[in-house]
Amino acid sequence: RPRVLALANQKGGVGKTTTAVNLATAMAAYRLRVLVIDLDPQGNASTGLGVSRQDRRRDIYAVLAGSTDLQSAVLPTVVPGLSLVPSTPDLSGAELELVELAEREYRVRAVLEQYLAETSDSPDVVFIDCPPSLGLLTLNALVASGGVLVPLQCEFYALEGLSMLLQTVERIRRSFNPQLAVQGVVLTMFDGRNNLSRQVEDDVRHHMGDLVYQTVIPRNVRISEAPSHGIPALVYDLRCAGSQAYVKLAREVLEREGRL
Amino acid sequence: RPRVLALANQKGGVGKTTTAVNLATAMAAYRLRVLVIDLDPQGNASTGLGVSRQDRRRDIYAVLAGSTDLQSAVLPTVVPGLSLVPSTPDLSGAELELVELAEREYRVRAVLEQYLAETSDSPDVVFIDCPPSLGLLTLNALVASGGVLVPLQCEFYALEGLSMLLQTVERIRRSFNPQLAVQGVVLTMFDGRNNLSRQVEDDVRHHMGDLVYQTVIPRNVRISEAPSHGIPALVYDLRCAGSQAYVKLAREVLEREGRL
Ligand SMILES: Nc1ncnc2c1ncn2[C@@H]1O[C@H](COP(=O)(O)OP(=O)(O)OP(=O)(O)O)[C@@H](O)[C@H]1O
Ligand SMILES: Nc1ncnc2c1ncn2[C@@H]1O[C@H](COP(=O)(O)OP(=O)(O)OP(=O)(O)O)[C@@H](O)[C@H]1O
Ligand SMILES: [Mg+2]
Ligand SMILES: [Mg+2]
Repeated sequence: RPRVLALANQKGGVGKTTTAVNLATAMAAYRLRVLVIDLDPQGNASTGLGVSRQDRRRDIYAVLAGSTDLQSAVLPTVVPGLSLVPSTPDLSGAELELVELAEREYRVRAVLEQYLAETSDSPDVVFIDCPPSLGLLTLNALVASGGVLVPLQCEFYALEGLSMLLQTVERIRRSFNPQLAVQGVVLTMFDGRNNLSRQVEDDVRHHMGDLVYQTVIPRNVRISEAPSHGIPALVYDLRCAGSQAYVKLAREVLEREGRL
Repeated sequence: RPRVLALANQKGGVGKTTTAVNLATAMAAYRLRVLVIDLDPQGNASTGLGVSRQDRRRDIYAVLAGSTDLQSAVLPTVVPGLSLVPSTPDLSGAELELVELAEREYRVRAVLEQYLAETSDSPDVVFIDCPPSLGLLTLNALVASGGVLVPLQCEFYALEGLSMLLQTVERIRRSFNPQLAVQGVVLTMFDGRNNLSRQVEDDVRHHMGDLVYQTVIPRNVRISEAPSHGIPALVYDLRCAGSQAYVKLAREVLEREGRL
């Protein structure tokens, strides 16, 4: 059975999509079969993996609504071994529509389990990129996942929201998904030249200890340039500091998973 | 009657809260009476204006739920002439609860109009800081506002989401609030040393012309340090490039409003 990991943090702009895209790419480079599910109506993960708006004829919204199955929505990406279930702005209607459903928290888990039971092409790892909120889409991702990867920007407002996120994970674990645990916290957009970054790092390592990965992702303009070319930073510029940090992070995540 | 402006953009981390806090502070410095409503469950605007968690006994959630009126939730802040209606994590339950209500899109407008009709202390300007989504909280803010200020980070993913936001504003204007218009787009976290910032600026000015403010907010570490001290950047360091840009932006916004 594949390992399902959600990229979640209700604070906006902390690096959820960037981490989903580049960590998934690094794992594909380690010869794992990887699936990314874009559960954000913004569709940034789909863009970052090179799938244009026109190619998203079947998206995760259509799968959740039941008009197509997950298998038919899976697309190859620019990265060998890495496939994607894209999203479109249709998904922004899903939160209101899910509210009416019975078992509304289990919708993503249900379609994923069906796909995994039927496919001959099962992935080793599934990443779910979440929107910046703790609404029904993110709750669905947490119910469907075995672990949560928390990207944390080295900024004060991002630190402020961490306890709310951890409480939500705990609530989902108790009420819906007993196997859910925080896989780890990854510090992003770290700038060694400024005190704030170092203060946030010290604070987070002090409170969360080993849950925080050793690998820290530096602020690196090459990372933010890559999406405009529709390719991950690892493909755009493998030698840059940002890409190298994601390669290191992949090794560290795989070690925690006991796969290396 | 006061002017009501929403800070909205579903893309996360683009500077909505930072712009709400610092633009409001700059306007208070121009002797306007300003009210900020924190409509984001993260409560970052409340933190940025120095209102601690313990002081948020009555918040916007309690007002929307009807257990208190807006007048009793208004608090003074560290800035003379600037008051705040705080938010707490309770607000994250509001989206699901609002769904069941009749006239669910008009809830914020209704409580605001009641307050303005009854108060002897009416503000000149009201800012509503929105969460990073186009859900019911943001829709409520758009229905209650005369104008939308769109902070736009100089990054590719932020640019990608702009058309979705503008379509939503147009939809709200047609169906719920005919006086709603985009007051302006403000470029944030601009870094003159990197091409991406300049490309995003050229692109946005090309497509949106005069809607984009002349003033551009530079990336400036002093801006991100201020929230950890619970004060706006203008109070933390008025002379820094970031604060000066917000002072200039306030002048430009007031000129557009015909108040200068
Ligand atoms: N290490 C980094 N160095 C420089 N820029 C980065 C880095 N990581 C992410 N970015 C840029 O910062 C912005 C925010 O990152 P990203 O969109 O991945 O965050 P997010 O948490 O997915 O945002 P949202 O909450 O909107 O989903 C993007 O424009 C991205 O390109
Ligand atoms: N001009 C700037 N220079 C440097 N840092 C900035 C600037 N503007 C905002 N920041 C920092 O960037 C981060 C994101 O800004 P902010 O929280 O205001 O965005 P937001 O759009 O309100 O985010 P959310 O979508 O989570 O509500 C914050 O940590 C903030 O301190
Ligand atoms: Mg994202
Ligand atoms: Mg904010």
